[in-house]
Amino acid sequence: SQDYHFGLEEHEGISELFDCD
Amino acid sequence: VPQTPIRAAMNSIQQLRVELTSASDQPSHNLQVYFKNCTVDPSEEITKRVEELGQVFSQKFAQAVGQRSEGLGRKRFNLGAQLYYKVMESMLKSEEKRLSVQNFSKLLNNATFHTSLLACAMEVVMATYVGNSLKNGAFGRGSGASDSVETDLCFPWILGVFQLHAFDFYKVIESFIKAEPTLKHDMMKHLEHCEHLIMENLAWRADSPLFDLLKQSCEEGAGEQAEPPAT
Repeated sequence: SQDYHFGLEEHEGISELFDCD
Repeated sequence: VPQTPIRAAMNSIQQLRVELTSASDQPSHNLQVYFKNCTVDPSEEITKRVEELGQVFSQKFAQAVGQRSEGLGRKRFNLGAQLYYKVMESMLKSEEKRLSVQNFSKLLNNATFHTSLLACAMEVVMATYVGNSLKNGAFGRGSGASDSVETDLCFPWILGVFQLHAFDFYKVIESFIKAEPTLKHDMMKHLEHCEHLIMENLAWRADSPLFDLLKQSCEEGAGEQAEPPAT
């Protein structure tokens, strides 16, 4: 996973990205 | 034994198969528990969607590669479906830990989420078959019909097959990589390449939902105090 630049904050996940609680 | 582009691709395919040995192309018991915990059970919709997209994928694959290849397309789709369910379970476990909730009704009833996740899993499978050496031009695009057909089935081909906006596909990439720790360096780089392609080009095409979201964001922010330009 060091090969990829992670842009999401720790408090963000897939739920937020698809507008879910 | 010397490493050739074909051998490298075959090793990657073999590794993918090994990693998915214990995975099923049906939802696992753990996934079924997540589905049952939802306010609205998404099980039927998920199964129906996977079946429909499987048919579409096999047809489009056969159209691109040759009508006798529909069975081959079905096999690749089944590998993608295994990866889709595996990553979905891993994502939900992370979300459960992060949010301390077990009801993911809204997310699991979101069709765009499922189609994007399945598209990402299919992209990993298709890119594995094409092989990194081939993608990097070791064979050259003009060296044979089958090579160029296979390369043409790489991103963004899957977006057209699943009628998916690049902007929605983009949203699953990072979570997909986090949820699938066995992804190889080359595959991570391939997904990163897809990400760049979306950011620099595909997300800005005329039919992108990005424009509506920007408009909505401007309207919502109209009553608020403007942020300094640097922000």
